[in-house]
Amino acid sequence: PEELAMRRKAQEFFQTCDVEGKGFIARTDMQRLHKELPLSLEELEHVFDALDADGNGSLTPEEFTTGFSRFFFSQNQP
Amino acid sequence: DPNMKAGATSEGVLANFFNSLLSKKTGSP
Repeated sequence: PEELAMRRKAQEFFQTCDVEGKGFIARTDMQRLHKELPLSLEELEHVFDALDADGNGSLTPEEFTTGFSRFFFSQNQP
Repeated sequence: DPNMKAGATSEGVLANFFNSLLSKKTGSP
């Protein structure tokens, strides 16, 4: 059940980033969040690089979910 | 170990990012 909740959240956040519904998140999509989130462009770049496991310049839903699951389960640990 | 430090920084920045998204969604600060 926890994994399902995590996947739902990851999907929700993925859509927040992928506003055009391309099916992947580009670096420019991440930079667009600068207006909505209290993070600097540099921090968003860092987030993108941290999530872009294969370094190809686009985030797939799988890469995004993998990164989010690390955060999600580290938060839920006692 | 610089790799471990970079990893820790990434985790921190990711936590910050996802927490911001969570706040945005729930509407709380």
